[in-house]
Amino acid sequence: MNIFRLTGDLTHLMSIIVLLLKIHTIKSCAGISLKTQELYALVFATRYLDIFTTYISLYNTVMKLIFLGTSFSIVWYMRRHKTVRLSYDKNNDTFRHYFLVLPCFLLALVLNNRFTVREVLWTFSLYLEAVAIIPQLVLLQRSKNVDNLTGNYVFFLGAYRGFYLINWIYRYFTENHYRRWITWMAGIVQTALYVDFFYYYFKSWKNNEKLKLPA
Amino acid sequence: ADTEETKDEL
Repeated sequence: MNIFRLTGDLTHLMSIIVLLLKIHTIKSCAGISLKTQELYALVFATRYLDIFTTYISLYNTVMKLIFLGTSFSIVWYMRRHKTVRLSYDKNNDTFRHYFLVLPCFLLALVLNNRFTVREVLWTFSLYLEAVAIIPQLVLLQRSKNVDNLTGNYVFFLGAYRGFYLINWIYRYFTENHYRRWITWMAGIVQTALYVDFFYYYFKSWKNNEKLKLPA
Repeated sequence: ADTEETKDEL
């Protein structure tokens, strides 16, 4: 494992910690898209089907369990917790799941490495992860001011994508037969979605202003 | 399994 991959995993973990911090300490999920969180839960559930059958490393198994556990508990908090759910911005979080889920599933049926249930679902999870942030970005755009924790949450998620991209470039040059066109394709789309957000994030940071995305 | 991608990432 290289340093870029590790940094990517840690920023991914940081994004989840920031989100849980918001939910646990402020008891608020304002500005967080439940649609995106549900899509992430679906992403992890379909990607980590091999968690108990294929052993890679203790690190790998533990991280998978953390991502699965946290993503489903975040969804639970936003839907069921007696105070957290009241802060959910339901009226602005209107993006439809199936607009993303259906095309990703159809694409995974056609573009995959092998036509098996596990391989198709794994490919589906990559395609879905690439676009799962869209409802969150839409919600950010509709929010007048984005609070710090929400802004940092999306920032860490974007940083995770950036580091994974560098990791693939690194692996491409250091490992033989490292051909991963599905990962590359989905990863580039996913990282590109953050470019706009990063521009406004750094601009607000530089000018010491509250983050606000233009509608 | 030549075309199968390595699944060591998260």
